[in-house]
Amino acid sequence: PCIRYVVANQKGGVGKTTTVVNVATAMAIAGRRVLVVDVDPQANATSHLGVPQDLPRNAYRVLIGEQSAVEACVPTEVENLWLLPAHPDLYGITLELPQVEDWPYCLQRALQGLIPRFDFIWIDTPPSLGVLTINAMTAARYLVVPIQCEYFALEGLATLLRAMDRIHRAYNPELELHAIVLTMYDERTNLAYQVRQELTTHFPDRVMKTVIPRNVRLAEAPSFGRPIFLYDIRSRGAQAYLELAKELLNHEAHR
Amino acid sequence: PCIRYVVANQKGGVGKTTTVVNVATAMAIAGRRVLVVDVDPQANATSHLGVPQDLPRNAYRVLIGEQSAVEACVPTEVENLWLLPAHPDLYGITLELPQVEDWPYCLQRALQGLIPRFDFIWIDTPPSLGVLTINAMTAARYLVVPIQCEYFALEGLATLLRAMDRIHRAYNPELELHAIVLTMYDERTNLAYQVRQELTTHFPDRVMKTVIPRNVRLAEAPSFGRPIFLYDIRSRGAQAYLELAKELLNHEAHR
Ligand SMILES: Nc1ncnc2c1ncn2[C@@H]1O[C@H](COP(=O)(O)OP(=O)(O)OP(=O)(O)O)[C@@H](O)[C@H]1O
Ligand SMILES: Nc1ncnc2c1ncn2[C@@H]1O[C@H](COP(=O)(O)OP(=O)(O)OP(=O)(O)O)[C@@H](O)[C@H]1O
Ligand SMILES: [Mg+2]
Ligand SMILES: [Mg+2]
Repeated sequence: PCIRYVVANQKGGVGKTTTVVNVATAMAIAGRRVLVVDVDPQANATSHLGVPQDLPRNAYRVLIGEQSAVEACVPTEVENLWLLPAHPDLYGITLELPQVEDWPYCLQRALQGLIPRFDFIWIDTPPSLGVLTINAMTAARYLVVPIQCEYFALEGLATLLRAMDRIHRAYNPELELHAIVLTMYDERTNLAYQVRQELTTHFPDRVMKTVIPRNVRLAEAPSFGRPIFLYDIRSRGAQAYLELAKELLNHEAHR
Repeated sequence: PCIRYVVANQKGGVGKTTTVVNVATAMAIAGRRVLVVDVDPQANATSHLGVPQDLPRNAYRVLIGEQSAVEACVPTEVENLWLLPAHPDLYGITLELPQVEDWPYCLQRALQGLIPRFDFIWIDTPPSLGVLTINAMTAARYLVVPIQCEYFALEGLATLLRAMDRIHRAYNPELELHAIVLTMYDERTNLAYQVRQELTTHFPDRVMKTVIPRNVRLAEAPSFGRPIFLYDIRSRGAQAYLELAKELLNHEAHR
């Protein structure tokens, strides 16, 4: 069956896009059929995969029901990896979509036609808890939360999990917290260590053992429109994301 | 006269809150009367200044017109520095506020009563271009854009400046780009150097000479509810923000 992940955290700049692009790519390299869905108006996942941000077929047209998701998906440079690209028109959707009946289900409905074609779907979201993130969480089964080990991260997690609960009750009963991923981890700082301890205590079987280190190669790869594996496979960032993809695949098996 | 700044960038985690809190504090320490307005539902600026995020008088009640801004402002630990605190209820405002007539002017109207009491007002915004950021940009004269020197930052700047132009034309003719601040700057990486060159070429008289280095003390200070100056005045982060505040004050004089 197709496993649908949503990667969300309203705290900005915590590595949502970097995690979606690199984990999805790692799974595609392992031979699985993978789709990345980009519903962030910034369209960072789209440009990180080397795809233009102004394609006429895109996630905005799909969400408002003008196009089918099957038509709008495009292949990427990575074999087995496809993308439903974002578009800046998504900025306007916060005001437009709520006029549509059953607006929280727009993405879930749109992805129905794609589920038979893929083993995994990874949805990237903007740093907010608004209309687009609600749609993404309604369309997915597993929530994956990237967290930077800094103070504001802890404050935001409680708010995010409350929002998840609300969506679970109101729109999507199969939604659950699947994994917490520590990103941009700097083992030299005490702060990172303390936040990690705190998270591991509160969420013992959700915090992934694989920690993503701060690694400049991960920040360089997007400017070449490539996932880390096509930019610098030997980097610490690439190795960590390979490990993480393996752990998530096994984490899956245990469920 | 009271100078109103809005600090915005829809790219998440670039140092908006850190810049607002620390520059506002530096100006207050220099004897100016300063107000921080927090319209981010995450309420990070509120907690960074050691103020609870669930006060009954807050920016949400002020925006919907239930309370006056004068009533809702609270003093902080820093002399001359006051705060209009955020509240998680702001999460709902994206759907609520557009029902109000002239919704883009809610914050501008609310701040009218405060202008005589302060020399500077610094508005912190969420990582989006939605209703709250539009309100903040309509209420301010000067836009200050923190930017991390990484690839996605450049992509986002063009979108942000287009949004600024739209707001300038539609709601607030005095709004202008005042300063671009390079944050979390790591001089060891080539990427940071290239992005800095690119920005300095395109915006020669807007990019601040003071660059904020990556400095873990800046990330630690929020967990103590204090600006960097009350946490570690000798740190590189504190020194950089003192320099930046001086440069912004002088930048002001040149206008
Ligand atoms: N482990 C890492 N080491 C170094 N840089 C990283 C790492 N992960 C991500 N980055 C860089 O940090 C910035 C933020 O990451 P990213 O854009 O993935 O976060 P995000 O949560 O998707 O942001 P937003 O909230 O804006 O959507 C990007 O410039 C990215 O290239
Ligand atoms: N110069 C710096 N060096 C090291 N850490 C920093 C620096 N500036 C900010 N930080 C830390 O990086 C994280 C992001 O900064 P901050 O929260 O100020 O960004 P933001 O743009 O306000 O984020 P958001 O988009 O979520 O509102 C925070 O944990 C903060 O403590
Ligand atoms: Mg992103
Ligand atoms: Mg912030």
